[in-house]
Amino acid sequence: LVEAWQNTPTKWYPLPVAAGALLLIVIQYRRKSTAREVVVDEHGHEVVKLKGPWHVHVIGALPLRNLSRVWGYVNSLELPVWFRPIGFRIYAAAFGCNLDEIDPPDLTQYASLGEFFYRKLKDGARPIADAVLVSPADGRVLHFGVIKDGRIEQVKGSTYSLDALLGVARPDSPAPTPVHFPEHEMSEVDHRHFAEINGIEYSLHELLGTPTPSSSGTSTPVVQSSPAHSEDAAHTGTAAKRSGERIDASVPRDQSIPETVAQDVSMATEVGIRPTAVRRDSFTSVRTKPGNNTYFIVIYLAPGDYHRFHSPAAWVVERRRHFVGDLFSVSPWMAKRLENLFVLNERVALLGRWKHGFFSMVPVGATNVGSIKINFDQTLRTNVGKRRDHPVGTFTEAVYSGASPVLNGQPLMKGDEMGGFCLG
Amino acid sequence: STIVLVFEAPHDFEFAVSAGQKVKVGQMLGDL
Repeated sequence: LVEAWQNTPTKWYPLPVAAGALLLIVIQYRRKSTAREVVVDEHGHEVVKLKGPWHVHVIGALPLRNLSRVWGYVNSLELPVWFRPIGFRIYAAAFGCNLDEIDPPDLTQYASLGEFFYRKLKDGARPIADAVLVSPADGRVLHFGVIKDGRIEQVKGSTYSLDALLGVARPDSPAPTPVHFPEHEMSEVDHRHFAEINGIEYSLHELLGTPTPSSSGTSTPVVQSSPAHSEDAAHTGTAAKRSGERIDASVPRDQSIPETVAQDVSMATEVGIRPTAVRRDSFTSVRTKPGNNTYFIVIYLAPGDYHRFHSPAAWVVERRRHFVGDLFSVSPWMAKRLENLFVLNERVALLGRWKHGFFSMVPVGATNVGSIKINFDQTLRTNVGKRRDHPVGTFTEAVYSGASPVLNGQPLMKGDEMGGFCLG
Repeated sequence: STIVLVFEAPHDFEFAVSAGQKVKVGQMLGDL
């Protein structure tokens, strides 16, 4: 073998041009057919599977959710007071935290690393720019651009589905049948019944809190349930764990609705949304209006960054979808190697609208930060329950219609604190 | 952790950041 290896002459000769061209065509065809292959479940939602090199599959075999919870538990342990300033200063030096802007500045007041990780900033530490879209968090811009053919580019040459990210059924599939409770059923807003105050139109039925008449047989029922039911559903996952099921997790509707209308109308003016645009069931698909594009931007938060997130624009959050998923690292290293990373991981899709149309914000969890908090949604519990009980693509949905009768959702101004990521 | 924003905006919307750039809360991401 050694002799053959050393003494056999290498003779190079050209392949016929036609054979080379044919090979390239076959490779290109296979690549295209693989990229376009989409598997959907019976609800029309795309089924996403783990794809990537062998080391991604090795990481995927690890009990990441359990590791994340252990990590959270360890970091919630109370540290001795004498150790806190030393420990947090070492952490700050290692991960580049600016201790001059934290509130409170006294490091002994943070009982654990988990508390320090979820620290607040002093008022005025983050001035809000005069622009329509501002950063919701401290971090690094990974990628941004225009969404084409319903695909978001993760890295150069690798895309994932917008529908899968937000839990939207594919247009060519039958819509999921919503599960609802007849005693609480309300019909879709009838666009014929609106009044006008200070130049802003609003629904009379929203104003008065009365059920709306069905509109030409095309109405879609919307679930409204008591707070107790919402809590049960969110905690146990038994009542609302399949896609298409909804609960109302917003603040219970105030009985004195007329008193809140002035505030809501004022907020509508600031947010720049005409309440007539409200459709209660507007997220079965994302359609871009003529003259508009659908854009995306991805921001990565490193371990040392401030981990609360704020509203990036003036908008109304109409609903949230909690997708129980894996908890892979979302570092740029992993984003380059694991396809569909942001669709596989646990995430909370907040869906709503702003003055230009559709708007959504999706905090995506990771191994070290599996817990996502939303300040105006006390029923949300992330990184709990078993992964096998929640197939990829399924979600629990809550609607915030009770938060503002006129705007039909939770209004947020630019820079408002919305929630954050916690360790574990 | 990561935050993905997906939104509709007019054609003349322009991002004011570049890939890899560090940003802070409230910093301009884009404008019309």
